Amino acid sequence: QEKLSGKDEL
Amino acid sequence: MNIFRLAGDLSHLLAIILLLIKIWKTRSCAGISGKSQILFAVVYVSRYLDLVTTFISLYNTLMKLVFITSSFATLYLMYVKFKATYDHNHDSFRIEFLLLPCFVLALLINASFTPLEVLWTFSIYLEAVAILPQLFLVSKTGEAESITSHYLFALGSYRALYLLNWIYRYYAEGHYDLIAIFAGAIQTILYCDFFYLYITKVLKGKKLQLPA
Repeated sequence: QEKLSGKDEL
Repeated sequence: MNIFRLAGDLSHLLAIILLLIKIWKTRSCAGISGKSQILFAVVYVSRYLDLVTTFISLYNTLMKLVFITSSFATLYLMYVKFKATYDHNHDSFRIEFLLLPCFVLALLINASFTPLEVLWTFSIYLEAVAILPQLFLVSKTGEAESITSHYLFALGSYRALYLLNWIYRYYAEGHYDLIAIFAGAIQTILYCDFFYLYITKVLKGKKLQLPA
């Protein structure tokens, strides 16, 4: 699902 | 993933490694703010709680684990192993004046009012100001060892590279997060004075001396 607010970033 | 974010993460990793090398090699944490390291540990714990709930990629999980363990290792070195070399007098920044406002702000301005999102937002706001005790310490002692200034340069560059990553993601993926962008901009701006000193002095082989 679309990552909420840049959660795929560190 | 894009080159800016990868460069940013590697710069962040380099900073953490430089700090551990400095403390381990010199067997001293003189010139390093323990208060800032406490704030960084709080940032990583409150931001990476999704380690247990969401798997994004091996890289993402690995880096989160490295950041969390290295920040606690640094705290151990500073407050236990080389405690005698910790500069209590100069490292006097009141971090409660950073923790509380960031937490209140995270309660007021966030993407969604859920515990995970509020804690993530808190970690974003806190990270923006977490370096203040360290910069405060450098300004009080008036100087920094060269490896400490390399550490600060790598640490400051990481979020500056993230700003480029967010510009890239806006144009390439139409993705943006204003909370992270605003906090990241403030975080990078706080380093400007240091960046100037680093580029004009340290890169010319001089010691980082703040004008008295």
